[in-house]
Amino acid sequence: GGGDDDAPEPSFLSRFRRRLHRRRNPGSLTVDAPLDFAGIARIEIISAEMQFKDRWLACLSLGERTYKTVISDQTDKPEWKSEKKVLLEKHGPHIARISVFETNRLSKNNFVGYCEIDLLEVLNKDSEDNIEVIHLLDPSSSDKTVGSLTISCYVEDPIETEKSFARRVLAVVDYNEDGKLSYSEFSDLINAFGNRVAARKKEELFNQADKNGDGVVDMDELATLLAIQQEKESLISSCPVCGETLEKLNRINAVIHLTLCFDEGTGNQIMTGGFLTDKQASYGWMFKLSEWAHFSSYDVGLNSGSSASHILVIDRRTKRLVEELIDGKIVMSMRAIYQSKVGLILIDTGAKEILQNLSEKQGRQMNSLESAKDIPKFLEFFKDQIRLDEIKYPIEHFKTFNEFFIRELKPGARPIAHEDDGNIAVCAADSRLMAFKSVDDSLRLWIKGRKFSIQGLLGVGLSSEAFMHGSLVIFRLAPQDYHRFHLPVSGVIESFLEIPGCLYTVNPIAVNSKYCNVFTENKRTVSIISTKEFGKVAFVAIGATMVGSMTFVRKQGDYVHKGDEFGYFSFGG
Amino acid sequence: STVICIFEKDAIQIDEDLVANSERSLETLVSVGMKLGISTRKETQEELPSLEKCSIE
Repeated sequence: GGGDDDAPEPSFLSRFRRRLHRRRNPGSLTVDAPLDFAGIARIEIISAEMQFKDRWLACLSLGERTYKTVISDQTDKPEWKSEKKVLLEKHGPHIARISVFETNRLSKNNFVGYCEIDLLEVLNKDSEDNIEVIHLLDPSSSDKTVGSLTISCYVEDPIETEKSFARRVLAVVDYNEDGKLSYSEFSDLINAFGNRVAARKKEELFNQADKNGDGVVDMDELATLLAIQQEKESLISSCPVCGETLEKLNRINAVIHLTLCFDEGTGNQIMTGGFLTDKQASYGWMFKLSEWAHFSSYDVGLNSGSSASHILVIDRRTKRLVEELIDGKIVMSMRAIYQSKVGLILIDTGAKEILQNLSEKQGRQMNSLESAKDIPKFLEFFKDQIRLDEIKYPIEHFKTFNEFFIRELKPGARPIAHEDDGNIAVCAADSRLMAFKSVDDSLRLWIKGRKFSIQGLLGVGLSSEAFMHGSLVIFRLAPQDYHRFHLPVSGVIESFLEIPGCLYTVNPIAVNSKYCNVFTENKRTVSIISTKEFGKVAFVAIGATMVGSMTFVRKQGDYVHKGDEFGYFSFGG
Repeated sequence: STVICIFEKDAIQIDEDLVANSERSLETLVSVGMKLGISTRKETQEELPSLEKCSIE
């Protein structure tokens, strides 16, 4: 709440109540009325008293959203203490319904009782005590009660909402997790907010916060600065979570959007379920779990002023460091989801299916004739990185985006090093490569997933003894790359093994996360090539978010020559 | 999407520039067909007489 005894302003609660009264009397509406009626209501389903013992579950529904608590122990006095923040809008829904279900082996989720709460009425009560005890009604007879429910309900102070949001989002860019932001970390954050004016004066903003001039700013100081700055001039032009432009919203609604979007995205709240519905806020978040997902709206991202973040890679041909374009919002989203425990909780609670469905849907879309219109946009975005002169067919030849995506190159566009010398292995894909003399080195330097193992990667069907301490080379393909993969060695294809799995991103952000095991959990195909010069070589093609379809143009028993085309990745599940 | 190639222990000597970049956790931009490494069995093979060049006397 906002007011202590010394503060000249009334408390937030009383301000809010005054606004409520004003709204309820239409004659007293003021010009600032449209701003008045947005807030975040925090509802906690605390406990219930039922008439018999069972395991209990409660659902909170408001508008088109439904959230559920965990299931209680076997009792007639279940305790949940589950909390959910919901948005109260000027013309939006404000009657919340809480339904209580019993669940056991015989009757799964049997609807036992319900109550409805007008959130505005609850918030309008004079009592500072926010706890309410409400009768639960029998669904078949509204004058019969089946128990009672205890809830707590109050509206957050907008300033506190802003500060708490700022603290949480700042934690995402605190890359070295020292609780302080360096200038570059701060700079990334401002860039992701997509405000060009703020981006130009971020040094000034940073210095404002860095009171003692030591070059770093602690979280609270920066959160305060951001909250104060927001009062004067909005720093946040687009939501770093879902990318939505916020400039049209007023200040508090922008922060409410950010807070709720962030909550949905990180699964930060105790009550879950909102993101499993059709109209989930988290859809926007999930859609940005991979750089692949965003390419069709690159133009939107750029136009809204969101600054691209960069991954540095070294170009082997020119020996120059080059910056790889990737939207800052996506970097932040991926960090928050793949490099945090809460993010991984979200993945465990439904995101796998969402990623699979998204990829299948994207596959269908990219195979439609309509998708061909995305090709020019894509080429424009990657104009420095796609060489049109080496593509086998002219652009008009491609009738769908997927056809373009798996484009062939002109003969000779990729010369094969020492083509006739089987002792020389070559690169298998246009890609960003990491190579390690031993699997142990790869684990020390790059693959941080705690459950990674060669056995896990190759699958139980294949004896991987020979590869246990072998050398490992990773070829990571980016959206703009030529998507056909080739054979690195000459030999005979001994076997193919398809391993079903998830479609997480294979971006370094996920590969470097100790919580994620993308290589051993993603869908993949393992082939073993038997060679004279290298012994056996395992070739693992791994699908990822959106690009989960793998097609091979060679089959088991074929003799293959290094540099030959082996297959391709395309959009799909 | 990603391709991972695994070679048996001591079967390949990967080009030093690729290994050095990777040790700095820096990805290297490569194209299909660029040299990746050389078989460590090459020397052994050269030391052995090639059966194709042998003749029965």
